Amino acid sequence: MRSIAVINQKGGVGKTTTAVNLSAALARNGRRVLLVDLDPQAHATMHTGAEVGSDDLSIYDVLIRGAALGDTARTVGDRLVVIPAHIDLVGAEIELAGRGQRETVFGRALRPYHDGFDFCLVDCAPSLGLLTINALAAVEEVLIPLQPHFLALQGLSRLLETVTLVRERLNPALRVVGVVLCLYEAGTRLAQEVRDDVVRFLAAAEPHAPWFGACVFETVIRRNIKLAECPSFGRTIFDYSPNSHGAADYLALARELAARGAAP
Amino acid sequence: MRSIAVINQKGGVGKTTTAVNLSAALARNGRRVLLVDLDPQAHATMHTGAEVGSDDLSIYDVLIRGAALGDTARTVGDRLVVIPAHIDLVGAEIELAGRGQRETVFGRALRPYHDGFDFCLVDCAPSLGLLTINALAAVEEVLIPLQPHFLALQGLSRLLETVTLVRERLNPALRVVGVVLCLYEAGTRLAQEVRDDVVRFLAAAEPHAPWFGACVFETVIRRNIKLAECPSFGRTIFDYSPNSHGAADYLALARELAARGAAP
Ligand SMILES: Nc1ncnc2c1ncn2[C@@H]1O[C@H](COP(=O)(O)OP(=O)(O)OP(=O)(O)O)[C@@H](O)[C@H]1O
Ligand SMILES: Nc1ncnc2c1ncn2[C@@H]1O[C@H](COP(=O)(O)OP(=O)(O)OP(=O)(O)O)[C@@H](O)[C@H]1O
Ligand SMILES: [Mg+2]
Ligand SMILES: [Mg+2]
Repeated sequence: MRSIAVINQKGGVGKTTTAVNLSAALARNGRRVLLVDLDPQAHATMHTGAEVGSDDLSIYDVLIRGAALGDTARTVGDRLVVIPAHIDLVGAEIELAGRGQRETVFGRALRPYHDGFDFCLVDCAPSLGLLTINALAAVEEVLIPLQPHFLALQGLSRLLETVTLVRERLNPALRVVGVVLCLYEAGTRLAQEVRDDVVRFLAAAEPHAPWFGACVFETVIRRNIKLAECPSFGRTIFDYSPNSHGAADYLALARELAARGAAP
Repeated sequence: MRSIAVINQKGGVGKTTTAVNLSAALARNGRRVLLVDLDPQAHATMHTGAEVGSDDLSIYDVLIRGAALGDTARTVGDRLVVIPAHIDLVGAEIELAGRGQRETVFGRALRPYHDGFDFCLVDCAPSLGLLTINALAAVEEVLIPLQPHFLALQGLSRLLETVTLVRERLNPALRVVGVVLCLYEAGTRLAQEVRDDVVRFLAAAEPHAPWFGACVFETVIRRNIKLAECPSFGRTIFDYSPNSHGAADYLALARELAARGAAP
């Protein structure tokens, strides 16, 4: 199972849109996909129509009460299973703070399911707090959605410091698989310049850096109103508007990601 | 002096772009404006070219070391003064946590300057933490930039709970002046539907609510690549691209805000 955390501490850059629609695209291409929502905002949960009532179990119960991941699972499409989040997660970081092995509770909960899926994607909150650290400690790959605007690189540097720290202390297998440009305004100089900056930045990586070998995906996710509309229907882009640019871009990203394969 | 906090805990919705360009627009219309950067990311500081070196004073020194606000001031244009932020602010919430009157330190630092300016705008981080609480405790008005996308209303409700709490416990004069729709994609159904939802929501306010009387501004800030480009030059939209839609929209917003006037 390839496990991928979708991470960027900057808000509103396309993490959830990517986690949801890339998962759906991989499932359409025949892979069995597990999508884990690790954000107290539970946006990925809402995007896929997987909301939980107060009597249902969510990732909160897995992290805090030792529930089995499988007991929370929601099948939302062919080959696509969601582990829902819940607003209770807001308190999870504080509740976990006092416990031993608090950075690895998610990874341990995920372990029994490695044979059940081809891909596991984890949607993270715009934060580098304990929940996101749990994601980084549990996966092998990091995918970074980035909006090609001013200061995108500054945020990237800070994120990569955290990835390096987690690799050194908790998860030696961790590596950055790549950066995907989201909310891309084709034809603008700004998007092209930021893209060039990120390409240069990654190319300058030293061999021991966790982003050595990471790429900027050829596929960019263009700005497309359909991608902003489908969450309110609890659907992925493929159920909402399969002929849109949004659908085409995420299908292309899924193929590119699958081709880049697991760590060499 | 009208004091206005620019607030939304959601990331990337146009807070800084609004704080900076609305400040600049008000200054162009003849008002004396103080723009305070209360975000450790210091984006408003960078947008206006007001970066501080490690030897300079910033809002961090005002909050933590008792420096005078005036000692940090940077004049960045006619009638436009910036109080810069610095990455050190990242530690400010923890350093303030143990102190008495920790929610009102900013308000007290601002008080001596009320006669020196017509408007004070405060740019806040995407968070409802202690720095943002300091902003809410110090100002009389709240301006909420909102991206007309799915779940915008959900974030708004949570923000208004915090405004209510601060009004009850710290600042009885606090009120919401309005919501300004940012990153508005004209001609899309989504933008119109969310706008209608927010209008309905505000119209349903009870008389004792801090958003009673708040409006959705007629002026919307349209998506305009020039607004995304000018920060990298350390310029406001008026110095970078005065004939753009971005400049026109913020000038219109400034007139509308000035006309709505202070509390009745
Ligand atoms: N390519 C796109 N075209 C149009 N709208 C998009 C696109 N990608 C994302 N959006 C919209 O932009 C907003 C932010 O995207 P999204 O929620 O995926 O970002 P995020 O990084 O997960 O945000 P957060 O930091 O709050 O978790 C959402 O309303 C989403 O529907
Ligand atoms: N109307 C607009 N048209 C085009 N780009 C915009 C517009 N408004 C903001 N942007 C760009 O979108 C990005 C997010 O905007 P901004 O930084 O103002 O949001 P924010 O709410 O302050 O974000 P944060 O939560 O990180 O503080 C920035 O790169 C900005 O330049
Ligand atoms: Mg998200
Ligand atoms: Mg900002």
